[in-house]
Amino acid sequence: MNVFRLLGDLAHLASIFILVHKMHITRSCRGISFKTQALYVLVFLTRYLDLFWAWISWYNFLMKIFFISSSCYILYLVHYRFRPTYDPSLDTFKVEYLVGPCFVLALIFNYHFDFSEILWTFSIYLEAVAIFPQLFMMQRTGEAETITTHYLAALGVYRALYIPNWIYRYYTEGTVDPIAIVAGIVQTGLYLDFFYVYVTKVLQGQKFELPA
Amino acid sequence: AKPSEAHDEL
Repeated sequence: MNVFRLLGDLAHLASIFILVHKMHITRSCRGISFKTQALYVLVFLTRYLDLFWAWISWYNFLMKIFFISSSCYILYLVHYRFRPTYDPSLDTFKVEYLVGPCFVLALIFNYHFDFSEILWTFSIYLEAVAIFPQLFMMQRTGEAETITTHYLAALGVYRALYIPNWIYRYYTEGTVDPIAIVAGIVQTGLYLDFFYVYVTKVLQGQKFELPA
Repeated sequence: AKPSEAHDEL
């Protein structure tokens, strides 16, 4: 464990609390992509199922339980509790275009061709692109509530902080995880446009609006 | 250690 990874994980936790808080205070899931949230459930289930056979640490174990359960809870909030506030006509990205290619890539580019390893690799690739439906939705509406942008910023910062973590681990332990690194860089790259608007508008006290 | 030996990151 190092400070980059710890801060990254804390940003990830924060993003989930911000999202749940947003839905509770506004009593709605407006502006939130159900598809992105469903993809996160799939990501966490396929990656963290190893908690049944691989022991790393209490930290690792409890975080896995938290991410699986919180993502399912969020899906419940969007799909049942706040369903009337969900507008499917805005959430139209085709997730098949993400799940299919990620699965094929996981079959081709992996460390070992076995069940648990393919699941892990698939989850890494899928996590990298799972934000697409959410970004697509914001592109369509051209705006986002401020609290939603805080959620996305924390979520983006989480993977961005893993990059210095990988550099640090390379120098201190000699470990390199090319699959996670390449996917993590792609994942962070997808947020660059968002980060630009977040820093230049939201952090200056303005509303998050995309140019028409 | 090879990266594939243990996925210790979240």
